[in-house]
Amino acid sequence: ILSKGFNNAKAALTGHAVLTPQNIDDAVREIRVSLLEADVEVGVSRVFLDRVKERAIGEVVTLETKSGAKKLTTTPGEHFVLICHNEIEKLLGPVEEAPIVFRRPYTIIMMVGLQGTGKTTTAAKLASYLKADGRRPMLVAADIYRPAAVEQLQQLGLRVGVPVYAAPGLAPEQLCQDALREAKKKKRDVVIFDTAGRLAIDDVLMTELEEIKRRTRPDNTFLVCDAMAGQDTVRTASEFNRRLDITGFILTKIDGDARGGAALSIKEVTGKPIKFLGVGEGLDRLEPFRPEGLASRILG
Amino acid sequence: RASLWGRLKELIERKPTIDAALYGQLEEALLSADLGVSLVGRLLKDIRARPATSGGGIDGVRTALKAKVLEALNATGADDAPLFDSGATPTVILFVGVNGVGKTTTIGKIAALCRARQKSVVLAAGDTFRAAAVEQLAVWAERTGSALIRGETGADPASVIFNAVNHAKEAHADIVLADTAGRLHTKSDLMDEIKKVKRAAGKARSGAPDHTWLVVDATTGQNALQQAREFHQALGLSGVILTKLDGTAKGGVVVAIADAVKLKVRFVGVGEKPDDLRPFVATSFVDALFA
Ligand SMILES: Nc1nc2c(ncn2[C@@H]2O[C@H](COP(=O)(O)OP(=O)(O)OP(=O)(O)O)[C@@H](O)[C@H]2O)c(=O)[nH]1
Ligand SMILES: Nc1nc2c(ncn2[C@@H]2O[C@H](COP(=O)(O)OP(=O)(O)OP(=O)(O)O)[C@@H](O)[C@H]2O)c(=O)[nH]1
Ligand SMILES: [Mg+2]
Ligand SMILES: [Mg+2]
Repeated sequence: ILSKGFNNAKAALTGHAVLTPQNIDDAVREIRVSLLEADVEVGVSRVFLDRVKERAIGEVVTLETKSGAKKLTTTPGEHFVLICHNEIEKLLGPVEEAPIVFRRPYTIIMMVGLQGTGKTTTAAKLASYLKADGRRPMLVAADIYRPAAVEQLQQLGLRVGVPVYAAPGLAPEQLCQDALREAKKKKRDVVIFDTAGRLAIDDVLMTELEEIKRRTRPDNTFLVCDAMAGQDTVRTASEFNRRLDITGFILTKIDGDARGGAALSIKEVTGKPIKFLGVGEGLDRLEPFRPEGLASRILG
Repeated sequence: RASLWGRLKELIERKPTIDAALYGQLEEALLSADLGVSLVGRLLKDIRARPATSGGGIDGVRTALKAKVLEALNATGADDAPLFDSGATPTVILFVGVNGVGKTTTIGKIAALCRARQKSVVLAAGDTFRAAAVEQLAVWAERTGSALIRGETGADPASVIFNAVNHAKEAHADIVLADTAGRLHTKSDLMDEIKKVKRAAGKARSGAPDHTWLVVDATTGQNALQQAREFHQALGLSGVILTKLDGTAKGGVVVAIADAVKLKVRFVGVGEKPDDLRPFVATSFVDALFA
């Protein structure tokens, strides 16, 4: 289903035999509306559309020089929309062969992000996914702040059939370190740290994450982001990335109707890959990321 | 790192005339605050249409813009019934919204506010679905000295709310704060469920709930407008609570919500502690938006 922006873009190019710098401008303006409505960050939209424009004009030039030998098989409007779609897919991708880095004797996954994005639920989903894949995951309840956070992870752990390490009274950096000893003892081969939600501007709590990272050297640091996040996502994602060098991000609540433009912004600004999508509250509702679906959704 | 308005101010100082480039910058600043492309387009169009005599240069434009945003925030929606002493007892407030926005935490804060005014509070554990949702609310009940009414895991949330309101009536409690499970407005079975929860409150005490508040996360983009539309259509909302305003997101989508759905913000959440709640003051919000 094409959004109004897309149809307007195509309309702007109707009646034109070929894409020119002039008529491309009108189409770009329409696509910009679509991207902004999809929550793509303002600066990212601008950079992205400059790239699309450059490519569209570039392609027009090649078509013109080959016009004797080549015939346009689509209308300029459709061609332009195809370029946009293609560029978004390129930006969101590539799809990785292996979203999770594995290491012997165990691999560590650290979940981080703002409050309420779905870290705890996603940690349990990952445990379920890895268990189905024949691995022996362990969950670590490193959120010592939120009321009943440990209970939440323990209940989810029971549901998945995966052990949960908790240590009342320990600071998260110590707790995570102790969890690794426990993992070795219990021969668990994936350790997943569920950390408390925090603001990127909270220096004390961001330092806590840096300390967990320093002591445990996680192989995977996943930033968990809400698909409905707006313009400010770029700021929080770049700050989490700057301080922790995230290895990728997970977009949750994709089962809603948020367009998910934040994904494009985060990818563009951090360069880090999208690993998984959270597509529901159930513990089996986790999918490895594929760019095509998200690209169509962002474009509307 | 300079704020967008800060950088804008620099640009403006170097270039005192208002031109297309400046309007482009103003547009970007407003869009960055999540006001949304169609509302921003309208605001700027209205500003450009001002008579030339309204002068004031860039400060004039900024003042006019702030006034327009304030107008959108205030000119809509009835003022909510007062939180306390609205006549009916117990006062019943229903909290709804999508997943993870801060409903349960906000209830804890409102409970603290009520308790500070010597009001007796009953918390209704209407999230019978999510892992440890009831336990989470139980901690807030203990923290604030509020009673907690809960059901079995997986119980019908409508029955929990019904029981809570009845309990509050019998105990002569002042206020019932009803927690509900997070739900995406795109799930029709969950939207049917929340309608049922609202009806159950009305069955337990005629006219309840007195307030139905949509909790919105300040980090949310344009989807919050859709959330407001859907929840309002389903339930008839009486206000919005904007959470997580202690972060860097400005929550500008509430201006779009006020403008399009005619709903006002009642309180803002500014942190995770019991006293991190402020009544919404439109002028301070607009000042922060343009800071
Ligand atoms: N519909 C939907 N809901 C989700 C998804 N992922 C998480 N949730 C819900 O989002 C809410 C928040 O999830 P949590 O796992 O508690 O989030 P969190 O990031 O751990 O929260 P904090 O620890 O407080 O920062 C819960 O109601 C979850 O069930 C998803 O992919 N789809
Ligand atoms: N920084 C900040 N965090 C908040 C605020 N309000 C809530 N939170 C946090 O956001 C997270 C989610 O809060 P909850 O109260 O569990 O949200 P909820 O809407 O009840 O979530 P579900 O019931 O799972 O849908 C928790 O970590 C809260 O501490 C706020 O105003 N500021
Ligand atoms: Mg959590
Ligand atoms: Mg809750």
